[in-house]
Amino acid sequence: MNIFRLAGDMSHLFSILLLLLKIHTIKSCAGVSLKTQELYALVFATRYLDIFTGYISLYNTLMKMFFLWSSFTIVWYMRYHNVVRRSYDKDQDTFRHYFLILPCFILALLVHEKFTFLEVLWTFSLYLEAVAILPQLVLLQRTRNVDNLTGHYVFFLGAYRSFYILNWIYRYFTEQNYYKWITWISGLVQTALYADFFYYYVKSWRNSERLQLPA
Amino acid sequence: QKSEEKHDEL
Repeated sequence: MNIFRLAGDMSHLFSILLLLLKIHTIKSCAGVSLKTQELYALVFATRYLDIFTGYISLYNTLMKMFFLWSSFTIVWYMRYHNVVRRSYDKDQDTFRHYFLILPCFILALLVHEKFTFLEVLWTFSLYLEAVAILPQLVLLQRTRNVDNLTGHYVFFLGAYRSFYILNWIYRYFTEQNYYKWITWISGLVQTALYADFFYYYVKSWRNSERLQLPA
Repeated sequence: QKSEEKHDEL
């Protein structure tokens, strides 16, 4: 594990903690896309099936368990919690997320490293994660005035992706036979989706203004 | 030790 990978994982962890803080403590999920959260729950559920089949490290196992638990907890809060579900912007969060799932699955059936059950699901989770942020970005664009916690949440998610790219570059130069085209390309696509958001986030931060996205 | 067999990233 290198410093970039650790920084990426910690950004990811921190982004989820911010979201849990908002939902659990403030009892609000305003500006948060349930569609994106459901996609993340599906991403983790299909990717971390290997929790039962292979052991990498205690760190990996604990992180996987946290990501699984937190993603389903957030979906539960937004759907069923008496107070939280009332703050959900249902009418604005209209992205047809089901239309992302089928193409990602077909792509995973066609483009993968090995045609095994776990490997195809792992690949599917990579493709789906790459586009899972789309409903959230669309919702931010629609609400325009983004509250601080939601803005920071998306920023740290994007930071996590950026650190992973640095991690891959580092590993490519320091390890032998380290190349993972599928992971890299889906990771690059995913990070590129944040570029526009990053621009406005940094701009609002430098001017110490509230984050506002253009219409 | 080869890294391509197992997925060691999250």
